[in-house]
Amino acid sequence: PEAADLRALARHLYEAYLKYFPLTKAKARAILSGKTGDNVPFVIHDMKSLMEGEQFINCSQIPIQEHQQQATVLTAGHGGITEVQMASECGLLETTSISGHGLTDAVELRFFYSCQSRSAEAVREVTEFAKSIPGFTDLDLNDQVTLLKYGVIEVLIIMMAPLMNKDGTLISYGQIFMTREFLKSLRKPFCQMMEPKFEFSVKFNTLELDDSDMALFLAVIILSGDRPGLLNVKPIEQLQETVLHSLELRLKLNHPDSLQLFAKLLQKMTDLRQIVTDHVHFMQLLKKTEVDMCLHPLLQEIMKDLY
Amino acid sequence: LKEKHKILHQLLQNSTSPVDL
Repeated sequence: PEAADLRALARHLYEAYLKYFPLTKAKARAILSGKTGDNVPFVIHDMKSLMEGEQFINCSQIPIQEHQQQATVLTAGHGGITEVQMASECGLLETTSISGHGLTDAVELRFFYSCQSRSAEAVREVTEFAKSIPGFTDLDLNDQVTLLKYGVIEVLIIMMAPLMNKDGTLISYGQIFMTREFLKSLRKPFCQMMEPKFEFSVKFNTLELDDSDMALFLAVIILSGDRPGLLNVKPIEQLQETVLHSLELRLKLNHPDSLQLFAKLLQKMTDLRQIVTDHVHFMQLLKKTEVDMCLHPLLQEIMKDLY
Repeated sequence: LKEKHKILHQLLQNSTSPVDL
């Protein structure tokens, strides 16, 4: 009976994962391996193709059939800050008015705003997923905030892995493939931001998790009882323990030949924390060096006093 | 904590209504 409960939990989290995350690993791998027929992504490999691809990058305007209802809610909710508004507020839409910045610099920053806007939307998706974890919404509300604040970037980095291969990454819901070389060619510090994620993702992808495994692993990350400032750790640890059991069982059934997969996966959580710490430092550096840069208010909230 | 994280708090509280991102 206990194993049945753990399998039911795995099924529940997988369903929530499919509900809230538009681009699954299965879809991303199909796109990356060219199994989607004529539906090939637009490739951004230099500044010219970046500018050509900008119309695709405005994620908020891309309708997603399977998530039409959520997309409608999202569009309605975009009375807040879109990447276009952020760029506008920072004077980036009129590139000639920016002293000390050429057109290329403005395009880089504008792309950065698109990333921020998509990240903010992804935070909303992760929040909905977290709320679907049985028992999460019963936790102290302050602790729910803390778990999300500390867990959400780790979750986003894990979710980036299926979109990446050694040559580049899918962005804009899989409609664009951006090459790793292009990202490395951006000016500092932009060029340094994605490389650690590629290195992590290429190694992480060798574990060959599927979407159902991912759903459980993301829940384990969110339910970390050692986040700073938690008020009531015990119920969080109890929830995490149940999800960990479910994950362990799932991996044994789904990957019988992969030795020590559970242990290897848990080890990744340590690597993740370092990547997040480095990422936050990059963002702090950007704030200092890019005088024209605006940080999305939701991301500001998350990163303030994080590490 | 809730005061410092108004948007996160809002995201956690609003299950279906749109949230300004």
